[in-house]
Amino acid sequence: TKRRLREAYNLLKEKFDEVFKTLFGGGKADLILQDEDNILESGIDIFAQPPGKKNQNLNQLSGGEKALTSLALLFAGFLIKPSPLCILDEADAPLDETNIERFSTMIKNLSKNTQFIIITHNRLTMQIADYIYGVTMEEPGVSKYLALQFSDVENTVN
Amino acid sequence: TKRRLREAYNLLKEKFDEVFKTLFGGGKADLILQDEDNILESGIDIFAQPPGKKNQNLNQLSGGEKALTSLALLFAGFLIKPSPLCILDEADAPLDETNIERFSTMIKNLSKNTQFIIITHNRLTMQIADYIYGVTMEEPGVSKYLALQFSDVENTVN
Amino acid sequence: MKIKQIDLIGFKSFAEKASFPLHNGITCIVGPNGCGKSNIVDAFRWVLGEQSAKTLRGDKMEEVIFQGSATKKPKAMAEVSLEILLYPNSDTKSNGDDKEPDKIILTRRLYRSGESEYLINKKSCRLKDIRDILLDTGLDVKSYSILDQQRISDIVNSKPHERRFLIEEIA
Amino acid sequence: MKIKQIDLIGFKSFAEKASFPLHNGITCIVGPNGCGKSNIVDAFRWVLGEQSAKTLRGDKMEEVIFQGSATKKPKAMAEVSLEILLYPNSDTKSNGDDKEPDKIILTRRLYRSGESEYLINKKSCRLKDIRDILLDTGLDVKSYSILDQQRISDIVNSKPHERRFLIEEIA
Ligand SMILES: Nc1ncnc2c1ncn2[C@@H]1O[C@H](COP(=O)(O)OP(=O)(O)OP(=O)(O)O)[C@@H](O)[C@H]1O
Ligand SMILES: Nc1ncnc2c1ncn2[C@@H]1O[C@H](COP(=O)(O)OP(=O)(O)OP(=O)(O)O)[C@@H](O)[C@H]1O
Ligand SMILES: [Mg+2]
Ligand SMILES: [Mg+2]
Repeated sequence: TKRRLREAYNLLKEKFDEVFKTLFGGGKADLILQDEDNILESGIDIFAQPPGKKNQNLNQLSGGEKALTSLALLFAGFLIKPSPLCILDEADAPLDETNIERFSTMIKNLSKNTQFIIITHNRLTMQIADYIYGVTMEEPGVSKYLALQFSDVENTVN
Repeated sequence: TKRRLREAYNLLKEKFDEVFKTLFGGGKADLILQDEDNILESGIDIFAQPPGKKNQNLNQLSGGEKALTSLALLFAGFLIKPSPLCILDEADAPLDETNIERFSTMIKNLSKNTQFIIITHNRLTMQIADYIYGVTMEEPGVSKYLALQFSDVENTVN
Repeated sequence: MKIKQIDLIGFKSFAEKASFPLHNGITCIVGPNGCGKSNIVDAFRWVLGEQSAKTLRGDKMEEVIFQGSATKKPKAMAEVSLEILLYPNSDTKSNGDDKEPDKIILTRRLYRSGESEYLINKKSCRLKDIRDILLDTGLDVKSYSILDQQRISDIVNSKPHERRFLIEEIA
Repeated sequence: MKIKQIDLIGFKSFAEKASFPLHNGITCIVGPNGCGKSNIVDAFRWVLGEQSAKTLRGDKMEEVIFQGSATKKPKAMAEVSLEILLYPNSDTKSNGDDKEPDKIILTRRLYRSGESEYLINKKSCRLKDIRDILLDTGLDVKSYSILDQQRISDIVNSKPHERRFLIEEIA
């Protein structure tokens, strides 16, 4: 099992850098074992450097950069071992428009092998939907939903 | 000083309900002293009930409802004792469009007595700006800024 | 495997039965603040076996039962059903020409009395039986398949040891 | 009182001098992820006396000094200056026909050596002197004037005792 962990770690490390470069348009990322000789118990450090920036403390990244870095790591895991389902609840909230487009493009690709349910307030994100459900509370405190076309979204969102 | 705390508490309690009703378009809110007889040390509980909903645990509110409830309490404090400066860093991120409009309208009013600096990715929020600064990183890792008109915003945001 | 549908009855703000068919690809859920979108996410967590009321934003598990509104009385029970298609001998969703997929309906109920029920294809079973099925499908409530802003920021903010699950789940 | 301007020199991603004049009313700051908007908020906190590196997203205070980029070398010092107008005998910004307002420039510097400097109108002073001025103006870094998503969600998520500052600040 030590070997399986080692393989998983090497695969994830490599995929993470790959996905990071896709989502950030460059830069580099790495996963580092705190204790190289003890993969059964070692903690995992994240190194993330957006394009053109100098290597720094992960904490100094911006809100959007941190979110995108997390998503890169999680999506890297998905590419290696797809889950049948992925639910994202307002994952796009801290992202600017350019990053929402990269995020959406990646989800579009991952959705070949995974059913995605994406909760969002953002109209850019809605554009990649194959289906849209609008949830409303006409009767206060009681939820109902309707299937929507993209053009119906205006009424539900307001 | 016990009396001053008591006055502050009563004022804030009342304002909180008033501002909550403005931001939620109804409902009610209250501040409750855990220990009525010991205002010098008592903790403060928040009661918040959006319109048409039944009184519940504050935790059950949605992400947007919690954010709006916090803002109602903070703005209530501002109305009683204006601060010269208020900086909001992406406070609008969890809000839907209707709530962003109510939030913006309230800020417009508060800005008569307070200088506001609002960081946002949301175009609706930008519409209430008297001035807009666009920050960019043309040289990677190095920030610069320019004063913008609302019509210039497109280029900076993308 | 493929998820066909989720039904919410008396679950949080979904007082009356709400059936959401789920398709391949991407389904977006939209609507104003507080209308019930995250409650649907909670329904998935709950039917997949979530045991912590706190994760579902409550103090007690009973709080997932519709508690009433200005115009509706509280319900006595919450129920969530998840209908899945299990494709034998394959972990992709390809409709290979081998056997027909098995249709499985997982149901969880909670009564105000505190009593819980778990059902597979409408027949009573134990929580363990549901968990065994889910383990095979890779649909585990603990995995990183259900992501909200908290969980996403936890990845970068967490301690190095808390991130081990990332390699452990892949191995 | 009124804030006229904030200058950032070598502070976080603002390698070269950036001077932001501030006006009455509402100023919006916009731009892509990671371009430096929250760094401006950190500059306000820092010049108003923030002592916790963690609040400024660093492990050590030295991390607020521009650390270099792919194309620029690191700086040796970070400086933030805040120019304020203090109106005497009045806590509103009305330009009453009494005296002229006092113009005060508060400056904070940090050198890579770890040495700190505080200045009022370009003359060296102690941190305490800056704090005394700020106490009068109501511009206190601890107050709820600087709000990010963390602080906003802290209000509802905090323990009842942690919310006392709300009534204490008004009293
Ligand atoms: N057991 C319950 N009975 C009735 N209503 C409930 C129950 N539990 C939660 N609610 C209500 O559901 C609402 C929250 O719904 P939810 O979190 O799904 O909103 P949301 O659509 O995700 O909103 P946002 O966009 O702000 O995140 C709250 O107003 C809450 O009062
Ligand atoms: N001392 C420093 N020297 C150089 N760059 C720094 C320094 N400290 C922080 N940075 C950089 O500043 C960037 C973060 O900026 P900031 O948090 O202001 O972004 P932002 O505009 O608020 O973005 P978002 O919209 O995602 O919140 C990070 O990429 C970080 O690497
Ligand atoms: Mg939600
Ligand atoms: Mg930011």
